[in-house]
Amino acid sequence: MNIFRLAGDMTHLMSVLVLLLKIHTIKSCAGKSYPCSLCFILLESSSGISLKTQELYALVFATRYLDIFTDFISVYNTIMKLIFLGSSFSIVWYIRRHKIVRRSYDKDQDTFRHFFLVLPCLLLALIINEKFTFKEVLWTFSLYLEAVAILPQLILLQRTRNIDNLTGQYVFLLGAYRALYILNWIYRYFTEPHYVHWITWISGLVQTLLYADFFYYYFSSLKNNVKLKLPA
Amino acid sequence: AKDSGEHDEL
Repeated sequence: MNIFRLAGDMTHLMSVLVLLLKIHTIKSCAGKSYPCSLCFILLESSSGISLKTQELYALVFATRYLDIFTDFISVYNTIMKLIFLGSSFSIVWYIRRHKIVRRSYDKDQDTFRHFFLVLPCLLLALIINEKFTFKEVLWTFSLYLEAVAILPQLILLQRTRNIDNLTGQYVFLLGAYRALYILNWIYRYFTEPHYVHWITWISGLVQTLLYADFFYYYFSSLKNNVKLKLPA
Repeated sequence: AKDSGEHDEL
């Protein structure tokens, strides 16, 4: 474990917390006759969270962490896996099933088909993998799918244009997590013998590049001190 | 190819 890896995991954890915080805020409106100002804003417009992306992440973690009961790496590793599995499935549950949270989800804007991402990733994992076993192919599939799972979210952001603050932070934290993982790989490559993982690196690099455009607008909105807006 | 840390990353 190095500082980049730990920082990467922590930003990933923070992104999940930001999303849960957002859901909690929306949820807390449930019993009130007058929603709080933040809830009111969230309910007025859509939450800007893509259910498609969240469902893809749930699938990513479900297929990647199949080893949770068979291989023990560390207590840290197991706990983090449980957090990511639990949070991703509960987020999906809230957006689909919770009365209030569901209302803030803009279904008509979030039209990306899972199928277009899942199928090519599955085929690619069957062709390009390190070992042709059930667990290994699904693990590789999870890497490919994670690389592109953010696409429905980025498309939704571009469509809605007016980006809610928490949603912007969420996407930024996810991008930061990927960038830190690249630094982690560079560090490990020079400090650990035989540390070469082409599949992980290339899919991780592709994933990070997808955030480049978002990062550009995120940082210029910070620099100019204006609300984040993506061009049409 | 996985001499160092078999899937030890999240």
